[in-house]
Amino acid sequence: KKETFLKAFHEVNRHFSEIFTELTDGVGKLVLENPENPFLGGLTVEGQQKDKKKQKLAGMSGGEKTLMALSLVFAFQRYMPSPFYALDEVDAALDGFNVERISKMIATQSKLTQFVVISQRSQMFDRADRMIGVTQMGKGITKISGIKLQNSENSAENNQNPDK
Amino acid sequence: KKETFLKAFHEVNRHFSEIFTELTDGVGKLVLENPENPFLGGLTVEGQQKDKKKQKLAGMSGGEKTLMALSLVFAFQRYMPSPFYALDEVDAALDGFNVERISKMIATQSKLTQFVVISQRSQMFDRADRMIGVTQMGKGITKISGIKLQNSENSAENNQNPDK
Amino acid sequence: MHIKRLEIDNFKSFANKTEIPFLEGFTAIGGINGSGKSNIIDSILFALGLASARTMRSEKGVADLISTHNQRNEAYVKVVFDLDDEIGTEISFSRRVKKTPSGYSSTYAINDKIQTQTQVHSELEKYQITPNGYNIIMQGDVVELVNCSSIERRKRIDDIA
Amino acid sequence: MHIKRLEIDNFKSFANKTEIPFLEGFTAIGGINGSGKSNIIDSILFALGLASARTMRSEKGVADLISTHNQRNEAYVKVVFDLDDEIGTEISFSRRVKKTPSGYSSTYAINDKIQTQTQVHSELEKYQITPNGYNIIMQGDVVELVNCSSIERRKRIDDIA
Ligand SMILES: Nc1ncnc2c1ncn2[C@@H]1O[C@H](COP(=O)(O)OP(=O)(O)OP(=O)(O)O)[C@@H](O)[C@H]1O
Ligand SMILES: Nc1ncnc2c1ncn2[C@@H]1O[C@H](COP(=O)(O)OP(=O)(O)OP(=O)(O)O)[C@@H](O)[C@H]1O
Ligand SMILES: [Mg+2]
Ligand SMILES: [Mg+2]
Repeated sequence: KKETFLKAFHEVNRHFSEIFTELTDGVGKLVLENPENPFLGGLTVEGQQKDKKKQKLAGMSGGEKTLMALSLVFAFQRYMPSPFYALDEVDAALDGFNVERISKMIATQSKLTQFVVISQRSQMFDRADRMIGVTQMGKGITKISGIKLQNSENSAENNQNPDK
Repeated sequence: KKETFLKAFHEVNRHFSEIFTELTDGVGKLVLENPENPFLGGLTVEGQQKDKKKQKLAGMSGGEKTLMALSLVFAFQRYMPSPFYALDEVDAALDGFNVERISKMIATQSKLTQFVVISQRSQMFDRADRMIGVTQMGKGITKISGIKLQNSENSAENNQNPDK
Repeated sequence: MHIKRLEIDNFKSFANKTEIPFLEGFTAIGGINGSGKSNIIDSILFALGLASARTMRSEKGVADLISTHNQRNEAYVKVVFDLDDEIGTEISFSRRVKKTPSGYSSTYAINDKIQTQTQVHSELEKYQITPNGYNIIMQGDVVELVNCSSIERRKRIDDIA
Repeated sequence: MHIKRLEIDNFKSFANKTEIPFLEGFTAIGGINGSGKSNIIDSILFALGLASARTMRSEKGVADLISTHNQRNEAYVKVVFDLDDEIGTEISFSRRVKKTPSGYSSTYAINDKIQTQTQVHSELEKYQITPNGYNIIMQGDVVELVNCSSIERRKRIDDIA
């Protein structure tokens, strides 16, 4: 069903380009390796960061690849919206500034939809409405250690994670 | 050459167990799936974090798997030492405390051997002898922005990375 | 609709009954490696029947999902949603796995009334929650999307088209 | 023995001649995504002939290793080692790739004297620097060691035994 595919592809591509620009100030798009016969080829990504030359996925840095993939994930989410989203450590390869950008985007989207985000990076927590602390009691038994309400950026000192 | 393999295996395993304990206070070892005919089976890892039950690689958390893999990498390095080591963002999945432990181990080893370590995590920089800043001039051209000498933990304020 | 509460009992590293309240908006979860953060995600996937045991890092089927800390032979998770109507109507999805003489039983329920997994999936679909959706991104999924072949990546659009 | 200096000219994101001094001990490298940190590692692998172009994320062979920022058609990297003897003797390994009418040339040198890649490898081996060693861990290698099959993992011991 080539038409069904292309309809979905173009809509996802539209979301992808918007999201990528919001995250990087650059220009990005999804590319079908075989546009006339999509099912004979694959799907790759082309991005052009602000001021940089156009590059394909393979040559990008670790963080740039993650931004591409996250933009695609968020594009899939906007194509098929859900009542809640759970993201588990999607920011591992990002520098601090890019973690902030992802955090900002999530904060904006979360006004309409529930987001639950696991992270080891302090910049992700800065814009969260609240933080759930997960600890281990002896023997590896999980204990939920507390739910801190935040007014942006002032609960960092309460937190025992050294990243904060 | 089963004997050559087993000789290497036992030596790597010895290093692995020492390193794993140094990093986690737990107990870990490499396991041959087929000890009598090693080449018919694979190699997996068994670890027991402090106070936790024994677990195989598959069931571990993201950070626990990284600690396992890093212990194996460091074991390979001790099996075949080299005059310098370069590590590119090996700490992505680790929490702040575990990044500190890796940083401590590298700092100790670096008294004898040169280590060059790329990281996005502030705790990795805390024990480095110096830091090289890499930035982009316009158009994505790399510029080496400066080499700061550190006396443990007091150059954090100089650094423009928001993780610090 | 949003998750209002999670009840996790004897599932993976949750040795005893744990209740986690959730609110709308942006909730961040933090803690050291191995503390149980990803297991919270697994518990949601488990209760809603959205992933295989293998996807939840359990090598031996549902057996490994039961907490090894107690001698109990069952695990139970309930997800309570608030439907965001004026009266705060709730709908809950729960699942229990139990060791039996012949293996393991898996029992689903909606609002505590026993259902099949198929019935649970068709109810969830009304709320745009599906097994092949992208609303739950597990640890490592982003890297997989980077490293997979371009054909694999295109197939993901096939699956959601 | 330790790396004393890197000279990188027109290689990947290093548009012009860049010298990076290195000292013994623990050097940390930081910077934003895409700034060129991993490319520093690639430059060492390139000069010492330790990795394929593909491993250095270059899809079109050595062509993609030449900086796209200038109109120059060559890339050059030199790694200078201090032998840690009393007099600070140096040994340098360098490599130049150049566009030619028929493709690309790749020229290695030790102390600026032209050598083959084989000669470079055998000299480096005296200092325990080898292509299949574990002294250079690239971005993603640790995750690969976690995700690979147990057979793949065991083969790594076959390779170094
Ligand atoms: N059936 C079980 N019984 C007891 N403990 C279990 C069981 N299954 C998994 N665990 C434990 O749960 C822990 C993993 O938890 P989880 O993956 O949620 O950690 P995490 O907080 O996400 O860590 P990371 O930050 O490293 O990703 C493991 O240490 C594992 O031993
Ligand atoms: N031949 C080339 N000419 C110009 N720029 C190039 C060339 N090859 C690669 N680059 C650029 O180098 C950048 C990647 O650099 P590198 O991988 O070193 O980044 P990094 O600092 O390691 O980032 P991260 O923290 O995300 O891993 C890419 O943005 C890419 O566009
Ligand atoms: Mg986890
Ligand atoms: Mg990199």
